[in-house]
Amino acid sequence: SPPKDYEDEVTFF
Amino acid sequence: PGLLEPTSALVRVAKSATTLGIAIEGGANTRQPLPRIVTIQRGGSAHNCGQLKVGQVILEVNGVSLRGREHREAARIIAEAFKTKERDHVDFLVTEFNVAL
Repeated sequence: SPPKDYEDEVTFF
Repeated sequence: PGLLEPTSALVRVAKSATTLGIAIEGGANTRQPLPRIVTIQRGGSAHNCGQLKVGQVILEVNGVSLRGREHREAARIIAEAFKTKERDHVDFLVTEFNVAL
């Protein structure tokens, strides 16, 4: 599977 | 573009609360190439609007395409659209289908 830290980036507004 | 027409919708979110109240994931160069809504917080502007839903993919913000934008750039565009005093709303073009774009 792809690199986790980048793929799972989430931003809250 | 014609392929998207049946599944996309323009949603106008009034800035009715101090926060937009959504979370997004994805962006260019990830397996989710356009930002997807993963959370809608109760009491935020998006929740008050009632038309945005978890799972929708954001195609455009105020007419600006998010295609090809990496996560941080897409997030910046959304944040600035909510912050600007020029409008009292944010227009989202969204689709509920995670089509390959």
